[in-house]
Amino acid sequence: MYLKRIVMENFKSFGKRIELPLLPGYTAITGPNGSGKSNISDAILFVLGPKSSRAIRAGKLPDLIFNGGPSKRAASECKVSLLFDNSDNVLPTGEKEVELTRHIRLTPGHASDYSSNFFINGRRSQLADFDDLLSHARLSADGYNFIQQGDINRIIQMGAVERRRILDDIA
Amino acid sequence: MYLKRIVMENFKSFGKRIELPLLPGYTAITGPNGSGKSNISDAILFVLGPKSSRAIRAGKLPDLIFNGGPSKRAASECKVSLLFDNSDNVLPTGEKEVELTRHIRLTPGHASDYSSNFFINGRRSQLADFDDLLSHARLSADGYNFIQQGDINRIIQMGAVERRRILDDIA
Amino acid sequence: KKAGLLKVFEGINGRFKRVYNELSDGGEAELILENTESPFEGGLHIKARPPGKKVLRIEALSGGEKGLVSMAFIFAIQEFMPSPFYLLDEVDQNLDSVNAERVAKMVHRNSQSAQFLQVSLRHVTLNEAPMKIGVTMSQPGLSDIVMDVDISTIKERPQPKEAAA
Amino acid sequence: KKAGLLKVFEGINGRFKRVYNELSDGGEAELILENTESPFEGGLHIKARPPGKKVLRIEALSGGEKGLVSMAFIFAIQEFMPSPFYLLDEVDQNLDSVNAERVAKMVHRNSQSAQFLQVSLRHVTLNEAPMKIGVTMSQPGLSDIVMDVDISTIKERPQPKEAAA
Ligand SMILES: Nc1ncnc2c1ncn2[C@@H]1O[C@H](COP(=O)(O)OP(=O)(O)OP(=O)(O)O)[C@@H](O)[C@H]1O
Ligand SMILES: Nc1ncnc2c1ncn2[C@@H]1O[C@H](COP(=O)(O)OP(=O)(O)OP(=O)(O)O)[C@@H](O)[C@H]1O
Ligand SMILES: [Mg+2]
Ligand SMILES: [Mg+2]
Repeated sequence: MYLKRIVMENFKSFGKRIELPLLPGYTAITGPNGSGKSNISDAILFVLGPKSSRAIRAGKLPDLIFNGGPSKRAASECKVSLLFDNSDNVLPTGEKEVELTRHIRLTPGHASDYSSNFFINGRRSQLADFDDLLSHARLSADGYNFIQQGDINRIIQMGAVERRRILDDIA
Repeated sequence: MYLKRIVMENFKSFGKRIELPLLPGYTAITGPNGSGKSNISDAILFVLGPKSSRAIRAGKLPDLIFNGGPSKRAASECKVSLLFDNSDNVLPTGEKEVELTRHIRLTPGHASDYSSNFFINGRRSQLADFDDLLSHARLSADGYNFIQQGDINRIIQMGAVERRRILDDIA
Repeated sequence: KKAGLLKVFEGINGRFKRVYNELSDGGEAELILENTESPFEGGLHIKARPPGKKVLRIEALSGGEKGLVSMAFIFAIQEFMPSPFYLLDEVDQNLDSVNAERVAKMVHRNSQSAQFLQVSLRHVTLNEAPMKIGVTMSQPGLSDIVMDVDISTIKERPQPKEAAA
Repeated sequence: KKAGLLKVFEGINGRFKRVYNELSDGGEAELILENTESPFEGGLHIKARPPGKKVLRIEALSGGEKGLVSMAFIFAIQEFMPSPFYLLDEVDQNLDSVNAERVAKMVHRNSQSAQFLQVSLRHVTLNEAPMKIGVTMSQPGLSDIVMDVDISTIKERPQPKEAAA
């Protein structure tokens, strides 16, 4: 199983439809400060970890929708799809590819009201279905899969009990 | 006024007498991880800021004395001298050079008891004399003269009231 | 419950020792439970001894030495609980070139059994990764992706048209 | 007391705006007191707009963008309250090469009226500073100083005898 493609539409600074194909193995991501590198990590967490406290550095969920930048119109919805190659059947859907999509849309007229929808291979699903599927792959937004920018300094600074809790979560 | 020379004797990883001549202007310090770069900053703070809470990353003061490393004997005292060029008479001692020295010595037999001595141009002085002298030069361990490793991340993370307190201190 | 925690502790500690020894080229480190009798009442400490040094509390290590200990801890957890996908965001910011390269080489080795995405500004890391993606702002405020970016153009801040080259 | 604080606020804010505009090559930033009537009852906020972006809460900025805002704040305080000596320890760790170089150039300019020591692992910074000092461990655990070190040897971790060359 590996992440084959990320598609972002109006997600944070990715203010159009962007497709990012990926291969298995080791890929480095680089670019100037503020260009959008960590926003890619946020896009993945947006799909994998709806409940996760690590969340996506934003205040509220609507802050994730493309704000238009200096010259364009702000969008009113954003969508991220993660396409996994499932040829080894780690995800129990019986399909060779599994695409997880999350879509949020602002409610017209209410700046901070929004609806949130989840899809598995285009089929409308619930948040619980995502969790269930991902638990088979040990893919979790709260696990040590994601080392966000700055986390590296926190591991040493955290207290001994907090550090032990990492082991509790794994047990 | 500028810092003309730093002399360290058995201060942290500088386990012998090391003289570091400096010129006015811009000097970069580089070297591998763990080689002793930040320890130089600690040596300066050791002299300039005895009361400073920023202190010197160590637990207790005796942790600053050279611990011998893997193969030498631990030292029982350490000394740091800062030689300032005072040709512009910023420091009111009437001398062209002013050397501030701080010396701590472990009390024989008591691992964590120590004596701490201060010298101005070789003349024995008190901590209060250092403070008085340095206030003329706006040189303070608690000021924005010293941006220690990691401080750069704290300025944004700190709360709004804590940030305002920076202005209170300056006022 | 206690048995479960101790099993996790043993598993990760063994890996942590080996990984730190390799990453630091000869250092020693270990995890220590404050209270092995009832571990849930105590915390978890880390002790590390970089090569050529005395054992130190981790607070007394340098910035880069702490970064390397953290990476060893992360790799140990990842080895103990393998997952198909990992993302590392500027984990090399405190590391000198030699240590940054060691971490990148370990990522490269681990990428044979899992997919790794690593965000980095450091040339040694970018040189180690077989595949590279550039992120740039082609128009103000608008992110764009450049596949297989040529890192020799990185320093001069890739101008939108140049980066596409 | 209140008048004193407001005077400091005005003085630093003016400098902060100018310094950030220069460091970010066109961005805008300002300091905002929560409660201008009784400033001691509120905090101090920072607002920043990197060039080509919308105004953002500083929490929403990227790691490097935050680093640049912090540096502008530090430089503004240093300009408001000049001192003869400054030490900066790895302030460029989050910055890309272009931003790290801008900070180094500003340090270089400010070093005409004050002495600056800057600890850095980044080549762009080392290239900008007219004087360079190397720190190495000639024997295990024992720090040594190398005057006017040749930075082209830096990547290959200066071996004790090499560094002395
Ligand atoms: N909702 C949004 N709409 C548009 N742009 C946004 C939105 N949220 C965040 N951004 C932009 O994303 C930028 C931050 O991007 P990101 O954190 O990914 O940068 P980065 O490439 O990781 O940089 P660094 O190297 O400094 O860490 C901010 O400057 C901000 O302008
Ligand atoms: N009392 C002491 N005696 C001997 N060595 C000490 C003492 N206190 C600290 N050290 C050593 O100093 C080293 C840390 O040095 P320092 O923090 O200056 O490194 P650095 O060059 O700043 O590295 P980095 O680039 O990682 O920040 C530690 O590895 C430790 O071995
Ligand atoms: Mg980032
Ligand atoms: Mg350091």
